[in-house]
Amino acid sequence: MLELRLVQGSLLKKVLEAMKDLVTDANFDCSATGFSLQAMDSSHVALVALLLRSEGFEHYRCDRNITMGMNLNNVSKLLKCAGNDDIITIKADDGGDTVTFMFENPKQDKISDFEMKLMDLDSEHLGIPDAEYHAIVRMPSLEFSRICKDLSSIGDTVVISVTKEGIKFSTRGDIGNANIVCRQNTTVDKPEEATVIQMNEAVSLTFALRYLNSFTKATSLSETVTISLSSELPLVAEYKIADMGYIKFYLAPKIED
Amino acid sequence: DTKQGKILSFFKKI
Repeated sequence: MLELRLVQGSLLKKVLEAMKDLVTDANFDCSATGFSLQAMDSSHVALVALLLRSEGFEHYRCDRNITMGMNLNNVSKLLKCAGNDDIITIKADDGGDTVTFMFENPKQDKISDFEMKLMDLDSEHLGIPDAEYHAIVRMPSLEFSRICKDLSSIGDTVVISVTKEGIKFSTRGDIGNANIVCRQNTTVDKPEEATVIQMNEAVSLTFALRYLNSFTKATSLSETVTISLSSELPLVAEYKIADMGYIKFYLAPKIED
Repeated sequence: DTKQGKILSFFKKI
């Protein structure tokens, strides 16, 4: 038996919006730790890892580990039927082939439930080693989103370089080229407005802007994004989900042919 | 020239 009650239902709505364009079908794993997902996009260039810890739910019952395969576009359609202030409960029976999403409005005078068929998906879990990154940059998520959007009007790829000067985003296209540098800035009114650069070694890597733009769909989940870079590893863009966990996006760099 | 890397060349299936 699985029963997860999330008071802040809008979080789940936002999580699905953040993932549904990147990943079509995915297995949600439910265990004592929490509600999680790991999935790659269809071209195996990017990977998303989600964790919503059990402590973040008002009620969390998971008698045994369950894997539930779902089409994220369909889940997103169902969650669009929930109001932003609704409480969302996810229910499933052990060994069953359906999942139920129940929505309660704040006044508790409207209760909806939607049952959805589960899918049998091949599980492709990848081991993500703990790594020491050359550079870790925390910046406002809205700023990162703006930069990715602006640069994609000029080019298809971005070179992200971190030096002592700051983090530089560069692109080139038919009409010309563009560089945006964000310097470390900790003299701000609120900590979430800061740009904080931790650099062990300078690093410069090239990425497809299309994927970075897709990651920025998670912007509404967190005011900050943490970008981790190492020359031998995929980029990690992490959006923390307050009191609950995170959504992390991994993107393989472009490599010399 | 550059080509797009793949996640599977960095992380292994478990």
